[in-house]
Amino acid sequence: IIQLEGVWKIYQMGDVQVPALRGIDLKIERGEFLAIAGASGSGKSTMMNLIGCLDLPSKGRIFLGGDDIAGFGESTLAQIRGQKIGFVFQQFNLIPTLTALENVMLPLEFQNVDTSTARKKALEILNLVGLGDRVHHLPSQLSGGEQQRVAISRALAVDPEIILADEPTGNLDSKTGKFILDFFSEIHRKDSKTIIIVTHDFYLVKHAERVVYLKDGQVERIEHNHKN
Amino acid sequence: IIQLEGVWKIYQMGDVQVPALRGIDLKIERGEFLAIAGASGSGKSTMMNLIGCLDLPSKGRIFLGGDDIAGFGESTLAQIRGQKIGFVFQQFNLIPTLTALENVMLPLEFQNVDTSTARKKALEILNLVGLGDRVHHLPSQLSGGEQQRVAISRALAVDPEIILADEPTGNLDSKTGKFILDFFSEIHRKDSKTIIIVTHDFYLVKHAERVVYLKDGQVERIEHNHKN
Ligand SMILES: Nc1ncnc2c1ncn2[C@@H]1O[C@H](COP(=O)(O)OP(=O)(O)OP(=O)(O)O)[C@@H](O)[C@H]1O
Ligand SMILES: Nc1ncnc2c1ncn2[C@@H]1O[C@H](COP(=O)(O)OP(=O)(O)OP(=O)(O)O)[C@@H](O)[C@H]1O
Ligand SMILES: [Mg+2]
Ligand SMILES: [Mg+2]
Repeated sequence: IIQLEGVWKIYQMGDVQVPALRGIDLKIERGEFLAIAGASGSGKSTMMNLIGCLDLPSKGRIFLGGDDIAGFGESTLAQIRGQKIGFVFQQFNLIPTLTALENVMLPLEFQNVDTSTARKKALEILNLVGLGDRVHHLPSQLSGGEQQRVAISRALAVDPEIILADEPTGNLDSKTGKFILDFFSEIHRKDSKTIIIVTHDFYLVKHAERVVYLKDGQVERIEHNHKN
Repeated sequence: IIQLEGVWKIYQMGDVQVPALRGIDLKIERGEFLAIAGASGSGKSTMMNLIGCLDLPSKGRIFLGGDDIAGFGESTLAQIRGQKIGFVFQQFNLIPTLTALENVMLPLEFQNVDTSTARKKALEILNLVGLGDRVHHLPSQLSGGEQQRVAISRALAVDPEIILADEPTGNLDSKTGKFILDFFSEIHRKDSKTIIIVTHDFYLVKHAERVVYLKDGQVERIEHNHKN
């Protein structure tokens, strides 16, 4: 469902070039549960932003469902981001002036879901991740791990086919972290979602079907987990 | 060196009260290496903010070096924060308009260290944490783990006696994370620093002398690691 072909991302800083991705070839199957690992600065978030259609490569091509995303207009990309892809950002990117509930309702409202249905769905997910009694808190009134769980809830709100999660358990204790990972495994299994998770979490790496290791902007190796 | 006596922190939200800390009694010895663990939302960051003199308790008392901090004026508190305590924030709190180098130099400049000495010291620490080639990047031009390492560098810049680190490896791969933890162990051993780290990291918990577990705003238990 997603393919990267000779993908480069080069950041230009004055006269200096920072090549964050240096020739990535990767094919991700529909319904796959994939982990992305690698050292800090190896290019994981950069790759996630490209897969999530938030950015375009400097060289190479990215295909989504067989189509080259470079050919998509902004409104098509916006629709993909709004409906097909749920993105959990490494730094959460919550709207500081909206409550947890409002933050999770936002993507639903952008898809023209009526307010009471959006509210009901948002409350359901927030309750699932253990934030039922924090729904009216602003991000500044939430702990780090609570903000992370709001970001996770927001990504799941529109029930997207593809979930991109950038270090979704970095701020969670191991018990809450396992709960989130088991939840991802469950929707992967039950709803056949394509799940791509950047993680340093050993438990998660073991649960993925494949693990792509990045090093200095390149694919260093890919491991396959043999599971039943 | 630090003592919490019957400490409560209650957040007021309209008519609702959120008791983040519910009666904490804790004594931390000078030169101790202490870990704080507990579920997301259990009160760890709140406790760190009180220990770091960034906030005052709703009830109870906090002693620093034997003195009740409630008796300190703002300029004394500012001096303590600027010289005695190095704080690594869970969400980094870097100045977005300053480069990595400028962010790390800032606490030194506040202590009236001359610019060339501040620059030299900042570069030294940034090199140590592997960011030598990222010193002129703005936070927005850095990966999550790189921003976290800038936050760590900034906390260490003034060579404080007390280091408070709130989940300092949450965004780091295990190799970089171990490096940071070994570095904290080294300055603990060599410079007899008091180090208090909030963490979910198993490696770190094992390396601490004591581990304080928080649950729902209270100390659930304290474990002692017997080491040589
Ligand atoms: N300004 C605030 N107003 C209201 N409630 C708050 C505020 N700040 C924090 N809280 C609540 O206090 C509780 C403790 O927060 P704290 O940040 O100390 O948790 P934590 O143990 O650091 O969690 P995490 O591991 O997720 O970072 C949380 O449940 C949070 O929702
Ligand atoms: N806007 C930018 N301008 C210049 N360099 C950048 C920019 N954004 C990222 N970089 C650099 O690109 C490299 C890859 O960044 P990326 O965020 O993809 O890393 P990462 O693998 O997600 O790391 P982490 O595990 O620390 O989050 C980093 O070394 C970073 O400094
Ligand atoms: Mg990243
Ligand atoms: Mg916290």
